[in-house]
Amino acid sequence: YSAALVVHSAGRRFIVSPVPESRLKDQ
Amino acid sequence: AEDTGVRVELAEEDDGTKSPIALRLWVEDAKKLKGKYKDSGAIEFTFDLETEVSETVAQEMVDSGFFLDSDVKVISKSIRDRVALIKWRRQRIVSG
Repeated sequence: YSAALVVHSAGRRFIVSPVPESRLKDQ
Repeated sequence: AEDTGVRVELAEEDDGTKSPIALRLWVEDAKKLKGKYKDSGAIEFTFDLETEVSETVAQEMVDSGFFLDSDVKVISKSIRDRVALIKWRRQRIVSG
């Protein structure tokens, strides 16, 4: 899926994007 | 630091001077969360190192539907630990 923008009522912006495979727990 | 199952990392290069900094949070181990986690992916946000506390942004994530209320503490702790590390690193650069 593509990135999505969620804006909280207090004004903070959250940008949601897929977690790259390499960053998922593997260590 | 204790493994919360939630990772928080810098989402930008830390130039050591800016107080608002971009962070990225994602769930590495959903089993560590109390609530049911719906796969939202990585959440990028700006956090002000000088004026903000981790509890506030954790609550905003809950309000926005990323996590359940029961996980606000774990999210908050994950952010707090990373913020402490960033501040510690900056302090070290300044003093060293």
